[in-house]
Amino acid sequence: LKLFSGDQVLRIKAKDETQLAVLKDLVHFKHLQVDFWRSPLSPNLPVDVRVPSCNLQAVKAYLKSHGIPYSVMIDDVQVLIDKEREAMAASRR
Amino acid sequence: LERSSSTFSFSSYHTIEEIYDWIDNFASENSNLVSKIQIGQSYEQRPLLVLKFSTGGSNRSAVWIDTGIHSREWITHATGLWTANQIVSEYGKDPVLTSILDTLDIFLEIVTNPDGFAYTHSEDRMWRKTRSINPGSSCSGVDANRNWDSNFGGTGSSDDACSDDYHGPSPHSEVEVKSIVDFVLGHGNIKAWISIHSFSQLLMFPYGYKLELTPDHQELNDLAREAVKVLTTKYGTEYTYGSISSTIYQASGTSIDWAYDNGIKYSFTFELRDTGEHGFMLPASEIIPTAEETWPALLTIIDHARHHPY
Repeated sequence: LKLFSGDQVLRIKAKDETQLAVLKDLVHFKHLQVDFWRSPLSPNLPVDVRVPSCNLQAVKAYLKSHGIPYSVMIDDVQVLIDKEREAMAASRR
Repeated sequence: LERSSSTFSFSSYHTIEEIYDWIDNFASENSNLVSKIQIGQSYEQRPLLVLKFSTGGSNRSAVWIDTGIHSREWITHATGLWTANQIVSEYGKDPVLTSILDTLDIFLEIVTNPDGFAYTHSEDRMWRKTRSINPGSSCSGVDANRNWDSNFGGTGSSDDACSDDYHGPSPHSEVEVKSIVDFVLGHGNIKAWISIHSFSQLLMFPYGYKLELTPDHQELNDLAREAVKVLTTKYGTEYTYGSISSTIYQASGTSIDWAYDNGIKYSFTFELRDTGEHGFMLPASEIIPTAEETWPALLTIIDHARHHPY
């Protein structure tokens, strides 16, 4: 089973079209392995992106360098997955 | 112990085996209203199952509902299960549902992408696509909601097999999509189409692949407004509505555009709850509230279709 320990989901709010374009560029940075849960569409819609733990620093630095505000929506994806599996097991019991 | 669908917990997530067992029991225990139809086999040879809710008649006008085309959106399968059970529980009690089912049939595909769903349980919880192998690429799978023959390969889909939006090698290349296409065209009398996704609290209608409005835009927009209104009444969950291309983005090859272009006027897609905390990984405690608030919106759309034959 693939693990997502330390992966975070960031909720990003672009202020304008310029920041949105910066976020769209993230899609092309394949080495960062980001997984868009909500794609960059318009400045009034939030963007949610899962970032592997190994690339968190780089992605956060990228956002900061462009002045793009974000918050951490999910602090550790694996914790959520573990809870989900435990809940399923408990329900089965 | 004898297995029974009555012991099933709708407030929990389930594996594909558990869901398929439930479907078997549910259909056999409610055979007066429900039948199980296999419309094909997935790439990995799993049955593609559809529940048919019908009170009789032959080739009645019908409604198509699918959940789980994006396999990681577990809340949609869970909503499908609850909805199936709700249809049986409320038939004969809820006057709107009862008169709907006295006139129309409802087809519900709960696990639209079974291979992907099984994979989310066994290997990769984040998996969204089908599991077909892409020749010449190390990346598997196709986005089954970019694979329909509606401006296939256009804006809002990717030709990169490693992308989550990969449209696939050709329209309907995915057997999961082709099986629905064949079934729906073969039926020939589907009048409403509802694809359920998560998350971001949206109710959308065609077009996705172009910015142009459909000839039915005003009616679809009014109906979406009404459906969102009743949805919000339940728990205050606020939805945005509109055409796909105006509400979020241009997306080619989607199911509801295909449905609309093939004569199904009332074609809608839901994006279920967004708590702002869990993304599509909604805790199981959210399943029933999510399904409960979606239910009156579904009924609103279906009832409108019933009252506006075309």
